[in-house]
Amino acid sequence: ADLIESHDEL
Amino acid sequence: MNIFRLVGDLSHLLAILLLLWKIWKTRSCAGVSGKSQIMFGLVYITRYLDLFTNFISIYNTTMKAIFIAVAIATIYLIYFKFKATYDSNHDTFRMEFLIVPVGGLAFLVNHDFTALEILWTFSIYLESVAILPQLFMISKTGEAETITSHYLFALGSYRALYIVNWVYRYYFEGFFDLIAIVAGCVQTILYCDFFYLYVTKVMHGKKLSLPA
Repeated sequence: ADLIESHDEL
Repeated sequence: MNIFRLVGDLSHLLAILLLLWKIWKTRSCAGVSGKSQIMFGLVYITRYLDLFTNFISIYNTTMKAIFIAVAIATIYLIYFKFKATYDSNHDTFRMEFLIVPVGGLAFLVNHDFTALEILWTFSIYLESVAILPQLFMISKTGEAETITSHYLFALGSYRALYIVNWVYRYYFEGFFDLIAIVAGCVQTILYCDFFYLYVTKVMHGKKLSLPA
């Protein structure tokens, strides 16, 4: 969930 | 960062710079849908609000800033500097038909019911359909200039490469963002017909024109 919340893609 | 995502991002960057360069060089935005460009501008602005709240990397911040700046510059050229060349008679797609349903969907289907997250989701959904006015315009006029075709090809390639990137990330990082994946697949499908025409015509040195 952390990965999704950070939205690291452009 | 994997190779598919990097090449996808570079392809995205190439696409928007190519369009800006073409308009600037030819002093004309004929054949370019201002409505698609307004929606892409809206996509970048609503998605990259996290520039102010969340630092990921220099690369990430720089690319986001470039995308927003290039989108605004493109809109400025179309609606102000080279307005006389803007083909508004053929750019008749109604933006509200996309923005309203996409906004509603972002409220209903999102990861988290917060303002930033809903705007992020809105931008993901909107990006998936933002190219429709441009494709609609080409289908109306029956043709596209070669540089416009290259722009669309680079933009479509970016989406296709992102799908490969998600497959890679799922297997190697366990990363999985259903909203981005579904919207990304929808977006890529919209380009399929165009990809076919690009490969069969533009790559053989012909202008992209649709059968009558």
